Amino acid sequence: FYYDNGVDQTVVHKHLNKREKKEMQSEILHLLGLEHRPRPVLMLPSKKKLEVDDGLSSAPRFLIDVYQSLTEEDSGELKLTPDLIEREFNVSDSDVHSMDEADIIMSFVNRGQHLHGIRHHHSFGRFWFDLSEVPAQTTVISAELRLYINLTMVQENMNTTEKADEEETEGKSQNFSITVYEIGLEDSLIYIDSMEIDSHQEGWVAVNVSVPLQKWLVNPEENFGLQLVCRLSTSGKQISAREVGLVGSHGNDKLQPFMVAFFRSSMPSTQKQLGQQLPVPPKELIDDEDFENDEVPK
Amino acid sequence: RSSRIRRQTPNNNKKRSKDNEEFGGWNPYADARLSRRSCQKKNLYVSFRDLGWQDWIIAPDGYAASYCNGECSFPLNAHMNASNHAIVQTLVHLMNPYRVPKPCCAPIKLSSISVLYFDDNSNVILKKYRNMVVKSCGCH
Repeated sequence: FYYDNGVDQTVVHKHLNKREKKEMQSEILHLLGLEHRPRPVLMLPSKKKLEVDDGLSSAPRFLIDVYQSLTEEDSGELKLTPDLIEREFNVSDSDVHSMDEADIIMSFVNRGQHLHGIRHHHSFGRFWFDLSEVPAQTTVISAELRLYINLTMVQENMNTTEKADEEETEGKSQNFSITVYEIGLEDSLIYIDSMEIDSHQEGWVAVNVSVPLQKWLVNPEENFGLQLVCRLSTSGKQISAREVGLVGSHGNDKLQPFMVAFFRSSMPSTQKQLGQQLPVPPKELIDDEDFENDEVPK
Repeated sequence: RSSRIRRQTPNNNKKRSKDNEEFGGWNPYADARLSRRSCQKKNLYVSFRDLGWQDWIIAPDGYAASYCNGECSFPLNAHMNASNHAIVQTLVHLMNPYRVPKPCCAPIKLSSISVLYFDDNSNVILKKYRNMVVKSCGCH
């Protein structure tokens, strides 16, 4: 425990014993709105966590970029300078707006490839996200599934027949469509969104998945994940995600698909500050008109 | 006149007696001593690194939490960011010190921090905590 000696130095005030340290940690966790210390399976590199070549996968890297783009304005408020994330993750204006609006942004690692007993054997196009740690009392602003298209992969995966077809079309670009479905009961597919991909397109694309996320947060038992289906635009023939160049779970860590969601905390402002429930004084003790709107007094 | 008071050297006895006269018996050096105890922002750095939380907190390493400490005593000078109510509170306290408390030294301007951390499922959360950092203190 340190204190300021008044000349810009901190001085050890008291060495806390084990129990006091535990209590102090518990208090700070409580302040951060956490019931316990998280125990992630993924371990962070011990040094220089925020450097570019840090070996982290795309999901944490996206939020690290967002974090690094936050700057403090004169007012003391944190604001986003979107250059960095725009460059790397192809972030749209609406994303930047969502980021500014959000109290909480979460990026979810795809667990689709680890699911058992699921009939959709195209695990490559199968996505499932663990939403159990989404804080309660939050409202979804927006959510998107982010996928990376790698042109080199398209060329490598294109078989000879397709190459011949391409030659026949003489410069006609072979566009693709990717469609995202929500997986329902008994593997039924519910249409969510689709987009056209130009054959020369490379980089991150985002599919809006706000609707299923909102649904899963209300009914977690209905979270069977998402299914991606890719088709040739011209013929409608279904092709594999690899042929489109989409990077899957076995690809480069930094280019793996992930979901990002933007939440607004719906707790009253006083609770938001403390991250906990404040006691409400009995109504008979409150005789101020300001408190008549049922807000918790500060 | 507080800025003028601070510029004076303690050894200048002649000046001191003149000031005593000027302030009607009020000792500005006592005030200077008091100002060291007066309401001001103090730094308290909460180090996530020292807590050994680097395995789940990605950034920051910690944050300057700060707190407000000190007295809000008469006279409330400009440096204390005293509210109008604090001045009234001080006067009433002086009239009835045992029943009415002094104004309280508390934050008047707060700002937010963002914390980036892993959850149990190795998903990543960037959470904005509003009003976490004391920017300045004042008497209320």
